[in-house]
Amino acid sequence: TRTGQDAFVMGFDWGNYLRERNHRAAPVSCFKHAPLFDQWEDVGVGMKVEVINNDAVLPSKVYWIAYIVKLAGYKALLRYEGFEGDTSHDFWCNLGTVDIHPIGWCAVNSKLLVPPQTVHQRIRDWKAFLTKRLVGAKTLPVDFYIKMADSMKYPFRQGMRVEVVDKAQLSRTRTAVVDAVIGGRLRLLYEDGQGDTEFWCHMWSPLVHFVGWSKRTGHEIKKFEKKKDMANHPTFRKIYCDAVPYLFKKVRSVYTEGGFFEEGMKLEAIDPLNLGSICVATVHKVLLDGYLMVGMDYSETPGGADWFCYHASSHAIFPVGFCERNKIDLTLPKNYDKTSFSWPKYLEDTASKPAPSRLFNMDCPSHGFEAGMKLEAVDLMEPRLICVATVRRVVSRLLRVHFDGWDEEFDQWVDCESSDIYPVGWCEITGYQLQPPVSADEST
Amino acid sequence: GAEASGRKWEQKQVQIKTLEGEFSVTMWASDDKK
Repeated sequence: TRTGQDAFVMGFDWGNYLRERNHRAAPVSCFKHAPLFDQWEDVGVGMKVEVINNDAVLPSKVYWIAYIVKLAGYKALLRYEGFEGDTSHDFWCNLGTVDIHPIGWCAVNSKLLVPPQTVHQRIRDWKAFLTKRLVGAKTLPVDFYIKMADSMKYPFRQGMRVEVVDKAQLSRTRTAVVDAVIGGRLRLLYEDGQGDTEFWCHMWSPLVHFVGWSKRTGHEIKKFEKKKDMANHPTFRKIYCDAVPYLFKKVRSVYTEGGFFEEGMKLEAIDPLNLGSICVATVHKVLLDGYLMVGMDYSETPGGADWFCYHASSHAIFPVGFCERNKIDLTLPKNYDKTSFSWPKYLEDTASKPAPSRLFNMDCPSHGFEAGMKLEAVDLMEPRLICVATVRRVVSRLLRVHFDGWDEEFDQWVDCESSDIYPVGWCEITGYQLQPPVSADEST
Repeated sequence: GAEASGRKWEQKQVQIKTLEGEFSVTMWASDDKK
């Protein structure tokens, strides 16, 4: 079991980690839900900025001009002007956090630009040197940090009620109240107060819904005594309200003309209890608004307590044969093995039919992820934890995420547009704790 | 690029203030399309 650790307290540094192993990081432009996604096209290698001069012996804070040598998520490797090919003073900065400004900011704010002492004597005419280096070059947009602040405003706030999957029984929802919002991630407390009441998910997660969603779609919801609910809790009493439907991510509309998913149809689905597995699965129930209750065929849990709700447009369900076509190990039903299982035979054995492939949402955007790229990813089995991770495999829009230092058995499949994966440096920007790689020598 | 997000690259005159004095240079920066 993972226990929470703070990567920065443990001495983990993304810059060193990437440099020592020559790793690449997935660019911010891969993450639609991340702050500055819309602005990231304005940022690139070679771009000039004004940044604190750490190579000065003056009593007051002074600045100097630097340029981006390399980008890794939100982190930028910077080199001061004047160092030319000398990499000895290169340093990593998080473009979302530190004192980095567009060229011209110092003059406007009465700050002085002073060359680093290491190179002060190297160049005789700094004005001529800087003019040559800066004219025609690119700099950060002046509204960069305004846009960033805008992209970090979230519509959810403490005290809002939602319906969210019951982690103790996946086939039903439970009402919960928002306790905290960090970087769009919600810390929820189940209202009934029973068992482990904490649950974390992103506000755009398919696991969280508006109050009334379960009744509307026909999904099971856990009932509890109203008098014990959070409306009476001293923290939430005054700020209590239902989160309204427009705050949640809209699901794609489904059209049922010409046939839709039916009870008993077979498919392949990511196992919600083991996100590294894709299983032979069955549609057990068709709810309203395009939602399906899907069960993994290996399961012997009685009463469908581990059925899981997927929307028909979900990228976590696939037509039969998907795994075989993409050379992914398919988790088989009990009493079958690789030699005895084939889809045609299984359909015959179970007198069932496959869900038609036209019903699945198989579009694939040009997402930009490649195997080997580093990122920060939620451990979905312990969703309060965000870990140092690697894209191990890319299958169309599906990513196999490996948690650095952990055994392969902990790998998880996620969609390329999942709101549970983030660029390198996201935790630093939002103040969320990052879990370092498990082995001490990998983390420092 | 920037065009797709409703922004465009523009040439901007920016001031540089060093110990030796102040001068201006022309650089590129993206901005909201007006």
